[in-house]
This record gives sequence, C-alpha cells and structure tokens, in this order.
Amino acid sequence: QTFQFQEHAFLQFLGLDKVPSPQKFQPVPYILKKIFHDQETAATIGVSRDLCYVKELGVQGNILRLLPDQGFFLYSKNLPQASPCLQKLLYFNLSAVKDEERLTMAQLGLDLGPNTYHNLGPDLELVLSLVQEPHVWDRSVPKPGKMFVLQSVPWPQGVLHFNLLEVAKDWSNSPQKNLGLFLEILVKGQRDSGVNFQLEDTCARLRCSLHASLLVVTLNPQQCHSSSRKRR
Amino acid sequence: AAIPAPKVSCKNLCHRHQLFINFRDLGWHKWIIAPTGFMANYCHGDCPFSLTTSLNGSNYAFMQALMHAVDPAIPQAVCIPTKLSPISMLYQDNDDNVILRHYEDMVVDECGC
Repeated sequence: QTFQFQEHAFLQFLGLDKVPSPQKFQPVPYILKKIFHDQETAATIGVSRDLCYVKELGVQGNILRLLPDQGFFLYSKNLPQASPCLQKLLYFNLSAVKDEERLTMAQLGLDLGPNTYHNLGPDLELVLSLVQEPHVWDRSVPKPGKMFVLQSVPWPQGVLHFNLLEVAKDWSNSPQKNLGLFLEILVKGQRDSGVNFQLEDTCARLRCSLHASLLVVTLNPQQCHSSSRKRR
Repeated sequence: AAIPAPKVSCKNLCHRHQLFINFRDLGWHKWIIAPTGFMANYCHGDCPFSLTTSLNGSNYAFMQALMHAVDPAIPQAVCIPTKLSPISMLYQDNDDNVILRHYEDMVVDECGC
C-alpha cells in the first residue's frame, strides 16, 4: 500500500522544514528515554497526563531538546606544567528554538567520563570555571568575560549539571550575545614544578572523554493552553 | 409488529479502523529514534438510526438519525473519534539536536456517532 503521504505537511507539523538526514545518532540521555517511556506507558494504559508539564524535571514544557556542544578546545601558550588541565569553548546553537516558545529550563551537562578512567588518586580535586561571553580569537585563551561558575569538586562521579536558564534566555533573546562559554578545568594540587606525566596523561584522557550538552525545555503556548497549567 | 431491522452488515457500521504507519516504510527511521511507527487509526462507517443508541452514540446523534429517518435530505449522524490519546516522538534534527516532543490527540482509541 503506497502512501500519498503529505510529507512536507507532516514535517512542518513536527516543527521541521525538511527531512533531517543526520550523519550519526547522538547518544540519547537516560532522562529523555525515561520521559519518553513514561509518556508512552501512560498513553497505552489510558492514563491522561499533562503534556505541558515535564513531571520528571518539575518544569512546564512540551518540547525538550538536547543540544550538542559545537565548541572547540583551546591551547594556552604557557608551559604545560603551568597551564590548566583543559580549556574549551562550549557553544550551543539555540536557533532551533522558535520565537513563540518560552524557555523553562536550560541545563548544562558536563560528563567528564568514568572517574576510574583517571587514576589521579583521591587527594586531587577539579576546579571548574565557566565564563560567559568569552572573546576568543584564533583558539587562544580568551579575554576574561563574566565569571559564571567557579566550582571545586572532588573527582566527579557521572555528569555535572549547571542551571543556565538565564544565560540561555539572554542568548535566545539576542543571538548575537551567544559567544558560548569558556570552560577551564584545573586539577587542584597540581604540582607546579616538573611535568607530572601522570597528570599530563590524565588531562589528555579528559580532553578525549569530556562530553558537554545543553538540555533545553520550552513551552509552546499555541500547543499548551493556560488550562493545561499544573492543576492547583 | 416491529419492522424487522434492515440487515446492516457490521463491517459497514461506524467503528475504529486500525492503521499502523511504519516509519521504516517512509525512510524516516534514519532520524526518528522512537517510536518505530505511528498508529494512524481512523473512524469510518454508517450511523443508522436503529443503532445510534448502541454505537457509542451521543444524544445528538440519536436525534439527527431520527430526523434523517423522517427526512432523508437531513444527513445521517457521522462517525467520529470519541477518545484520543497523545504520542511522544524522539527524533534528531539537522543540527544533531535530539528532540522529544509530545503531541496530544494524535491516536484514535474509540469512535462513535
């Protein structure tokens, strides 16, 4: 049976202007799979759920997007032992978010890879700093922008999350402001003298295993009327 | 002395027709991560007067079928969805974004007159 399928109309209905042709599938995070399955299960057993409220995240919204990082690594000109473990420009393309959609969540996920991967020993900690609006030229270290996060964490288990809602709203309202985020990771207790080969090896691994993404939740008012607001 | 009800074969009566669209048939499995297809059920069939009370029919349908019996120029009651359910779609767009969207009232679960 052949379908005279109004493909274009259906794609527009999905909010797409042409058939996507991805080169490879991005990894789907557990939370999106869980939300999908919870919704499918509810629909199958006939339990009606508020489609404009993401219960698993506790925010309003009916469209969830996971944006991959499109930035690049930066290399400082100092000697290896004095330079940070890792410097990267993180960039997320928010152009997929339509003007009529309201941003209700923007969560940065930093996955540093399995910590068994890095045998640095327990006494070393990570110092992460995120700088908004870095001015990066030719991949050299940017001029300082607005320090956004400075966090010292023991070598992390799993993914680190940061709330970027206000930053993402800024970027969405004025895209020219979206210069990305400058991420710098230092390893606290990093001995300045002499190149610690083990540390150098770990930083090289970190550069391979780092995976950054931005989970964005929006509410489309045309599809989510006020009545669908969470029942009081 | 009841008039024998006209023999109306069940398959012509208003009911839900199941139709599954497999995204692979459309080549869309390359960008739709889940589900594998879409239940494009639809409602079709007659709503004769004698059966409007049992065919999940509304009071309105009963009255319209009655009027149609009196004056055939008035159309019969129509067969429409009476229960719908949402679907969620997990797909990837051209910017390698993974998108999860919910669409309400997408799948026909029940039909009626």
